[in-house]
Amino acid sequence: TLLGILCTDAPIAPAALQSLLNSAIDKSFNSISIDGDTSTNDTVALLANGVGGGPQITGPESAGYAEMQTVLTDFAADLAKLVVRDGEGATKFVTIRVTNAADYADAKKVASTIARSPLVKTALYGKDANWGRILCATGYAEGVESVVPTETSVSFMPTDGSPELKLLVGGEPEAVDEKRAAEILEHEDLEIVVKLSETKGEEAVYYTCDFSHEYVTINGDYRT
Amino acid sequence: VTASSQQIRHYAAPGEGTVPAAKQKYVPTTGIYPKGFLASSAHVGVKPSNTRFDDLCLIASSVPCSAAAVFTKNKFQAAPVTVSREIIKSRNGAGIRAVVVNSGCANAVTGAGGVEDAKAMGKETDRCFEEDGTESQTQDQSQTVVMSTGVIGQRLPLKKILHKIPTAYDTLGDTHAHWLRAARAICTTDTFPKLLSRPFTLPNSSTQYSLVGMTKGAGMIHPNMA
Repeated sequence: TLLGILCTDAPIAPAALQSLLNSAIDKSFNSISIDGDTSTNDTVALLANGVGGGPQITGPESAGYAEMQTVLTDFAADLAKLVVRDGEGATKFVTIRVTNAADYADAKKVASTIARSPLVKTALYGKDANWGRILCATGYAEGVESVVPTETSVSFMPTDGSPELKLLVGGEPEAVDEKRAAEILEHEDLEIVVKLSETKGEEAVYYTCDFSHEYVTINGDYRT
Repeated sequence: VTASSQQIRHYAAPGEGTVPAAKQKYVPTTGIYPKGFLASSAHVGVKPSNTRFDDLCLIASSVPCSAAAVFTKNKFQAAPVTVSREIIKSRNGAGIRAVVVNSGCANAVTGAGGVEDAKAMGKETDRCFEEDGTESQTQDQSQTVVMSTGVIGQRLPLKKILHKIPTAYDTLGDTHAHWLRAARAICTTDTFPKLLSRPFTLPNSSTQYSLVGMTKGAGMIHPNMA
């Protein structure tokens, strides 16, 4: 179960607060997956008491609304990432970035499908640059018409600033440098980039982890 | 067998065990917290096996707050989900004073009795504000958002929880230690408490505001909230 409690002393009226939270959640807590199971109890609450003073934010037209939205979304995303870093049995923190989609919803559906794939997650645990499983998950993302196999590219983006490792370009497999792939997969953090087209489009970012023996051990041990 | 048993992470009481060395960097040693908010925790022993660790968390504001929330879209929504949604909706997101959370039992799939239990947690928290005079009159609708996490399908040990809510109220504080203990008290199989705080400013104002956030979760995580 995910629970979250956020509090601020900024002055924000209730309607504006709900609107700010809704948009922040979409790109934070609603963009993570550990095991693909949605709990009965997930709740995130945001409280604003206004004790800090100043003019109240009452809606999108208010001064400060846009800045508050950015601050809150970034903050919520950082909190959400902590949850992924503590995923049961997880050994890797994986960012999935889907780019050049027809719209944000498509990009997010593809990212979410990859993040939930047990075969992608076990490949990551096994430090295997298995782009075939990533591509497979991309292809069955439900309701996404904009995935075109011949335009799809997959790469690993190292977190140390070194160049991306291309695995698939325009639907054609690259000759993968397995040594370099292994080096990238040694790190705890990894970014998978799936480019759906060469045409500029929308992007979604999702956070997930790998799937290990320990996840099974923990949840095989659990009793209600 | 030895290696396997070392890996087992039993469903734990919050705070049980030490934070793994690799995760310690994610636990803050200090923070900048929003003015007017207080945090505390208390030991209830929601799970009978938890004899030591705090499993009740209380977050309170010195003045009534605006509140917003998002909830799971799972059709089997737990009692605190339905109760908290109703509280915020009926109050139009205004006049909220506190959030009370227990770990160890999710109060999910517990029927009408579970709903009454969640309401009772909120009412008991409200009563603490009324008794110390910071709330002038009893409201029809609770001013407290309620959350629970843990095992599904069991009723809360309500008497034990209600008994400890005043204890949590009496120990509210605004130090980093208070916030960290509160963040730890909502944990279940988490290996570390998840707490962040951050100062920020808004345009046309020199005021420094801040945000604090605590979260928990390690498994059954694929949120879809609205």
